[in-house]
This record gives sequence, C-alpha cells and structure tokens, in this order.
Amino acid sequence: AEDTGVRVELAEEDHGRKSTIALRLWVEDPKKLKGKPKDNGAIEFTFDLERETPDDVAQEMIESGFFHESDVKIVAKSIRDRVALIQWRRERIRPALQ
Amino acid sequence: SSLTQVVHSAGRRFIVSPVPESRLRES
Repeated sequence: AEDTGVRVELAEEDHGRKSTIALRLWVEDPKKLKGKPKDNGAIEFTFDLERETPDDVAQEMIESGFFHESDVKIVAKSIRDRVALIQWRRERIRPALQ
Repeated sequence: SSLTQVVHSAGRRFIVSPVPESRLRES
C-alpha cells in the first residue's frame, strides 16, 4: 500500500469470524499531512467491515478534532488500504474456517 | 490513566493512547 504517513493496524488478532474489527491508527509522518494532527496518540476504534466505509470513519475523526478537514482523504485512504488487506486475507483463510 | 476517550456524536468511540516511541518513524 502507498505510504500515506498514517499507519493503520489491527488492534486485536483477526480470526475472520466477526464483521467488526478493532483498528489502531497513528501518524507516522506528520509532514505528509496538510494540517496539524491533534497529537501523537494512537487512536483505537472499531470498524464494521459489512456496514461501514473508511470515509465514514475518517469524517468522524475530522469532526472529533483528530485531524484537519483537508486530511480527510489521506486518513480515509490509510484505513481503506488496511481494510482491503484484512478482507483479502479473510478471503484466503475462509476455506480453512469452513 | 494515559488513555483518553472521545465519543463522536454518531456513537463511535475513539480511544487514544500514547504511541510507543519504537512505533514512530525517525525523521
């Protein structure tokens, strides 16, 4: 995935059984953002793979004051890339779960 | 505690914790 300066990782082990996953997001390279992020904290949140979109979560982070509104796309992309990787991995392990 | 919790009006909960130094990229 493209290096957006915003890192998103699983906050818990993914067994591929729940639609909701816990993710953790933090800024690795503030220079890649247009605005100044709130601080150097890691933001943990849950994401429903079936019902939510990365754009929704990114918008809520902007509204909660974590990022400047000009960075909504870069935050959404960072989440989208990680979610895509999780879904790709789930597709691969699905036969083993059945 | 060093954890901060922010709840968005839509109901989503964000829990903020310090990032370990080892996870931050050196610039």
